Amino acid sequence: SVNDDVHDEL
Amino acid sequence: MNIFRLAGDMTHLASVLVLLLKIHTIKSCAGISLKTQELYALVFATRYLDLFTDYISLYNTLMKLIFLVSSFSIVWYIRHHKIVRRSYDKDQDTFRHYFLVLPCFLLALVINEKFTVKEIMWTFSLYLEAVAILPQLVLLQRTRNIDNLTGQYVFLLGAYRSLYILNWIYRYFTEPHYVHWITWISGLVQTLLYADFFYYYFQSWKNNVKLELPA
Repeated sequence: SVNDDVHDEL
Repeated sequence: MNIFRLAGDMTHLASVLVLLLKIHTIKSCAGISLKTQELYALVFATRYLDLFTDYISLYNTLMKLIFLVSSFSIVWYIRHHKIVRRSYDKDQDTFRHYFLVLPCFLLALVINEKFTVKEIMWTFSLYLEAVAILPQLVLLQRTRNIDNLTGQYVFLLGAYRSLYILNWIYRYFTEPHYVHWITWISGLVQTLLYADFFYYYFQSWKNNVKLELPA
């Protein structure tokens, strides 16, 4: 979700 | 950043470059689904809203901008470029956007991690990306006559998805709390859609013959 680790993915 | 993630991003980038190369140098978009390209443009436009709110890294920002600019350029080329647009196979590319966009949006409203605009848009983009290749696969099946660049484009996209799955497995074992069901399931669905194509791609590669899909 927003602002967690998975958000560094494209 | 692990090696699978980097390799995944690079194959994704390569797929876009192959497509732009085909369009730009051969001035042809034969065999390319405009519907799929428009869906990808929508995927990136809704996913990368965080460009305005969060900074992750220079790499992250640059890649996001590349995917945004390239996807909208490809759509522009196919729709408006005076030579390229003539090669667009409109009669074969008949898949309807809203068959995919509407269910994905409704699903994102129901299944998401947080009920906020940005979060729902992000979730919607994941669901839509999972199925956005369908018009392209349908077009390949219909035309059957697939040129090398189009085949490589779809192959690279499939490779990118497969490498992302390896990236998630790696991150799950190396990072605490790395559990993302929505991302994983939509990513898995997306990769499985390529399975059939991959089978015929490898067959043609192994037998050294031109790629042709069964009708």
